[in-house]
Amino acid sequence: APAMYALLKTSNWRDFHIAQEYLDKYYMQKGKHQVGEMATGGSSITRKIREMQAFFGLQATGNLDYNTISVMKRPRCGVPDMAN
Amino acid sequence: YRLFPGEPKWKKNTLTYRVSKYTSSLSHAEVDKAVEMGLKAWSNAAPLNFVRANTGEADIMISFETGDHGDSYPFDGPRGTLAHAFAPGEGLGGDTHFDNAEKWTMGTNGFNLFTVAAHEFGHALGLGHSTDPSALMYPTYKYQSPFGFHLPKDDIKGIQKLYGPRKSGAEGPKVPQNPPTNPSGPSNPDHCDATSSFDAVTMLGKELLFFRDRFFWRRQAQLTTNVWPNTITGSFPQLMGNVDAAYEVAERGVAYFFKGPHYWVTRGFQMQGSPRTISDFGFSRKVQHIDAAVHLNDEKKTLFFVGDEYYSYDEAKMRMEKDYPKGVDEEFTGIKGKIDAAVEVNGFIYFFSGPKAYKYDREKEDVVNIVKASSWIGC
Repeated sequence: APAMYALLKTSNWRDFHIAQEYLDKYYMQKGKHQVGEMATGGSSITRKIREMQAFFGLQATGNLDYNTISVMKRPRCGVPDMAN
Repeated sequence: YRLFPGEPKWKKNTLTYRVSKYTSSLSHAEVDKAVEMGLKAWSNAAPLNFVRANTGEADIMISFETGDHGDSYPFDGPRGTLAHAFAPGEGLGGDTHFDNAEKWTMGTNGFNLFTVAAHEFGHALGLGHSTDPSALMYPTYKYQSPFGFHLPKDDIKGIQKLYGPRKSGAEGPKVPQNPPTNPSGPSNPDHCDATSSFDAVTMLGKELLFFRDRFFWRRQAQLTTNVWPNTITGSFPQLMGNVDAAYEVAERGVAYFFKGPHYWVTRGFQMQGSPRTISDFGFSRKVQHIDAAVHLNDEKKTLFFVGDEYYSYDEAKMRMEKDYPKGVDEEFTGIKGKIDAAVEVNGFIYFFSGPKAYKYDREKEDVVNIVKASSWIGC
């Protein structure tokens, strides 16, 4: 929970949902219990953001900063980056 | 580059593919062409062959789908996710799906199908996403022109990790680092000089010929590999160099080469007789040279470009059409600068002006793509 509020400091709800959906699609092992992931939403989503930032060579802060959300909005391939 | 966990790959080198569902935003022929070139991007770098199937199950089933299409990876409408493909394997393995909600294009006004298809086929062959922003397998969309496309190094390393390099002998055509020594001595042109244009461009049989100064490049119409400069004197002794324009009337198996007030007729590379004067075409005496010429196969007309005007010559009646010359910009909007060369390929007119090549769609009456002129010779 704290991490989620930290995230929100740097973005708005809409970006948060875009990020959540993006990370679900491209950085989540399919078949894992999402609910499990959601229970530890804050730390897990921060970790996933860091993973995505590392993949795209961004500063791995775990925060949903402008650069990170703009990469998430780019048209892309549907295959997950964390291959499963 | 990255491979999928377990490094799945095809156990055979010849794979079948089939487009089972097309999109409404491109013709079947355009989709087929983009798919063929997307696959060729990989078979140029690895010992892979792709055979098209028209019915039944193929290794790589290709389709345009909308929303939830039954593979637990639903599409999301325009933009966002453009396409996906599955790693090598039975059944769904290798299959490639494109989001039909996208605006697919052969040019740049939408998502270029060749660009996305070439990426997705990397997955279908066993590559995951690369973290190298210059790689084709980078996750986000970045337009690539099919003309002159070369697989980036990172992708070559990845595909050759799975399937090895092309065997010697069947060597995927390569552009030699140093063009063959030129018997006439002086140094060869800078093969990839991105600042200069071409003097003339023409089809000749199944090949495309590009003329610049005392050299010309020849390449298969659909291939940009295996291209290096030849001396004009080596193949067209009488032309020497600095050809102004050229065109071919494939139907009659003849080609015309223009230089100053003269022109030569050839059959293939064989000169037919001595040079004649361009007044044969009906040019007035004030026209002492032409800049470019392009033959329109369907209309059986040849367009001649002289400065900022152009003429239309009726090949069937063997005479210049009335009401010409007209202003180039009256008809061909979007072309910047004088036209140096022109050629018709697959129904499109390609204009070369300075370092740029403009793809002109006569139905849309507009330029639909602009690339570096040198990309046509593999740069």
